[in-house]
Amino acid sequence: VLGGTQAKDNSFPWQVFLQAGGRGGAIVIGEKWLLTAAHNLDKIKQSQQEVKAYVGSNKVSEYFEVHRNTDPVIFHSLPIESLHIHPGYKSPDYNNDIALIKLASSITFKASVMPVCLPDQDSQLESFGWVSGFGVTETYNTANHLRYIRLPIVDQQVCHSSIEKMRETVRDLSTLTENMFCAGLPEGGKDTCQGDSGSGFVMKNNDTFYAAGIVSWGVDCGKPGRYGVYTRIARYVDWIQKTMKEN
Amino acid sequence: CVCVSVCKTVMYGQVQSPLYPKPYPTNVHQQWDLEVPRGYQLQITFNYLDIEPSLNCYYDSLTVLHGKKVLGKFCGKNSWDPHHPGNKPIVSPSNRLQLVFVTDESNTEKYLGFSAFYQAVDIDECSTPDLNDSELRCSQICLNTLGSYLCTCSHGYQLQADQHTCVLDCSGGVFTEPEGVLSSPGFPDAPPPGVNCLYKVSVQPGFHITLNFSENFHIEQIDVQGPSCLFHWLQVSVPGEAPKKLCGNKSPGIIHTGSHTVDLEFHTDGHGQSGGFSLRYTTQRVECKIEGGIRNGRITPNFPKYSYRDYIQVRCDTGYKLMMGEKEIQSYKSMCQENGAWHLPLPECRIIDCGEPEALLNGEFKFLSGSKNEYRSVVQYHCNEPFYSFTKTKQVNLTCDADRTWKGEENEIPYCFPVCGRPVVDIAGLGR
Repeated sequence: VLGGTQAKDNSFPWQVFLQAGGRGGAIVIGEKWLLTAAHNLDKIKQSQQEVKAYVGSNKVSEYFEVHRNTDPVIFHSLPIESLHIHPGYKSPDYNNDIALIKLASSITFKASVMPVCLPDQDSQLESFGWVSGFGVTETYNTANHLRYIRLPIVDQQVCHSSIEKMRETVRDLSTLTENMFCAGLPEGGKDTCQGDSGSGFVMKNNDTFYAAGIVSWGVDCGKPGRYGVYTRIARYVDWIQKTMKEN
Repeated sequence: CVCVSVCKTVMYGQVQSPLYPKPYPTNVHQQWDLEVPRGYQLQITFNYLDIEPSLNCYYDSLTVLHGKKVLGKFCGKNSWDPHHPGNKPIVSPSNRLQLVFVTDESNTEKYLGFSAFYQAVDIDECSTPDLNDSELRCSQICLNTLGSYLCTCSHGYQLQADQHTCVLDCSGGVFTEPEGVLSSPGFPDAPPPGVNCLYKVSVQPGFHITLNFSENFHIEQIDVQGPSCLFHWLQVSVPGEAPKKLCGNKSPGIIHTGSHTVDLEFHTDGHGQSGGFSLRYTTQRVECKIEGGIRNGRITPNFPKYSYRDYIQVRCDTGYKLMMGEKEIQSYKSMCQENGAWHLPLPECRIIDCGEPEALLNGEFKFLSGSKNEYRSVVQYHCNEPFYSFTKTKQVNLTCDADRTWKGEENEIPYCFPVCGRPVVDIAGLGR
């Protein structure tokens, strides 16, 4: 997260630190379910054993500390049962960049671990939202502390134009679809970046945070006139619920 | 010489003086002990007697004796002679008789002596009182027989072992009907003396006999060192209990025997006065008690009391289960037995137990009322807030139901749903 703020403890309790061939993020949406970007799992060749997911701390280093027996809190990676990549996802195209991770056992929620709500299928985007992640910061160092920024939603046509303009210089750019939305500032500076993929872009409605998007892709990070692209979760609510029900 | 002849006990015989029909010798002293069988009198008849006559038969004589009693001293020849027996028979008071014939040393003439015939004559004992105790030989009917007599009794009386006394035959009455009346002989008149009446009331097992004496009750009571039923009594005997003798002028009233058989013996001796008694006996079915009833249950049919052959069912109130000891039973039926016990021990109704309420994942419960786990106990579940909650309410109450499950309004075990999107720390902030 570029240009963001270090998150206070328990402020983004749905945030998951994900390791799947690289650093990424995910969000807790149920006692046994995590939601992430499908492309986070591109590097997974064999099985879910290669995926590690951690919850409960805003500090990455805490997940990897060597603990003594007397330490009160020990963070273990969550046991993963299965991965469910959206059937419409075709790497390297980012359309349908969404995947579900099923845990082998339930998470007991507490102040530091809580699910985020899912949007209604037909809900409209608010004007802004918050996005958090353990990705690179404005210093292009990976973050140890969870960071977040508040970003406005970018008009779909403006974003589309921005991407099409970049297509002249950047090859193999994905197309902005209705399954995506953009967020960011035209002047840049505040953006998500590498390592934030799969993290949640949340909005607030009636004092309740719900996940509106998943950090998906973008060209560079925090540059003026370029926006971050997020998977529009509302378009996948049916698939999410169906997948969870069937599994 | 003295001659003593002992005759056999024959029915008849003849006695003659020495040398008869020739004149008897001088200096005779001869004795005959005549005897006929017992039960007869000995009768002797002289068909000839010719003994030297003298004043009071001083010289020669024939003396007829019964024991030491002289029945006659005879001499002479003619029947008009005052000392001549003539043809009139002499009857001994018993079956024995002695003849003593005595002559002196000289005979002025030739006298032939005597010839007599004796025979057994039946005694009519029935027409004469017993010489020993001057009472009638038979208390009721006397039948004379040859050589003896028999006593017999009128209808309804029985000859006692003494073969003389008749007593009222009032025994042997067995009363088997469920109710009835019995009384002393002749009641309300006084009973005859010397009765010993046995009454037996015997009804089938499962019934108890109650004796209800009438007010008219009088059995002689002797006050010897306190009242006692010494000579007259009515003895009530119940199996398993000591016999109880009743007497006096006060009616015993009602006696609950607690038994299906009772023996009554009414006894009077040959003296005194008893007016007798009368009673009505009734029977009641044996009662099977239900001490304290069945708590938290009901008995059908609902009777004030239960008696022999009654059937009952026991059902428990809602929320209670039938227990026989420590074993739960589905139903209970029992019959009152003849011994006053139920053929199955009475059950109890024990409050049902829903068991420990299920633990609630991500929640807890506490008991709001009632004993733990019992019928109508209320347990309140709540979720671990603020991270979990029920969908509609903050807490869910479950009540231990009659079907032994915990039930709530939704009729299902509550579930704590995760609360989403409400972190305890707000990220919105106030900065602009």
